[in-house]
Amino acid sequence: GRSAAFARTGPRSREQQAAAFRESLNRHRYLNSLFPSENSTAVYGINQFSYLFPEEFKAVYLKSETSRFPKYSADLQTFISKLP
Amino acid sequence: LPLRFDWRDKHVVTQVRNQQMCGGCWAFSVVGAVESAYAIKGKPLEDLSVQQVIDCSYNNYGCNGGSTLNALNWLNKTQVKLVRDSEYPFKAQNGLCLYFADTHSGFSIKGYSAHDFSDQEDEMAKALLTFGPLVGIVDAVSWQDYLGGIIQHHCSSGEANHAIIITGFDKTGSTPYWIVRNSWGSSWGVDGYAHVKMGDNTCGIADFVSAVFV
Repeated sequence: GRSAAFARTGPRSREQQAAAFRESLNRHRYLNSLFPSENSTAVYGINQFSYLFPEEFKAVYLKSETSRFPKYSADLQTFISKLP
Repeated sequence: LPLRFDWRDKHVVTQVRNQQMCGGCWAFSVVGAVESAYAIKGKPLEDLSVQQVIDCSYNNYGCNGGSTLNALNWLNKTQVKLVRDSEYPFKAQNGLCLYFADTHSGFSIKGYSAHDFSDQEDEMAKALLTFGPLVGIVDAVSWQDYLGGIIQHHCSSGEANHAIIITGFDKTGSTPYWIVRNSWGSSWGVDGYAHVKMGDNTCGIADFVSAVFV
């Protein structure tokens, strides 16, 4: 897909950047249109990532892996009490 | 719990950094938590080396991605001492691990905890007050377009993919929110930070939470 191509081909054409930017503008309009009157809700718009397609953005910037974390319970406090 | 708390007010949180085109958010978040943990203990607040974690942490893939848990486990198991950023600066690409003599000054950890706080965000707030800034992993797909305000929609807890640091919370308004430090530079979001709604695990912010002990 586009993200793999992005990773491999390096510098992107002006057309590709323009297309990604246009897609970003549409996405901003959609995201901001759903809850316009909710106070202090997030605002979405142009920033340093607007020239990337979402897949490209994810391929570079969203690279954290997860594994199952145990559910928090009171043992955290006991764990602390055992700390030297 | 106070209505509002932010470790930045205690001057124990370093400046926002920029991971550039490196997928090393997992390393930035863990190093940031270690920096703050030592500052809370009274040590001078200083930038520690993210590049060291990217190059040396086993079971991780450097700028190609990694896990906060594996990084914490590596720090704890090996008792490696993180050196200052000025001694091992960030270069936004993978490199060979540089080793320092045992006599070299650095900052190791005594332990860490890693828990799922979903449905228990008040307990998570207590952990934040107790241990210092917390490492978290969120689904940040919609953060690509974020400019400011409180993220409360378009951010599911489905697939966590980005590591951040939670430095505080603010319950004074109608929508309580977590104060979250990112690693995309200070021009992104609210001076490099995001505000994420508190209380219903928005973005999965309570699913993968770690604390560092020093």
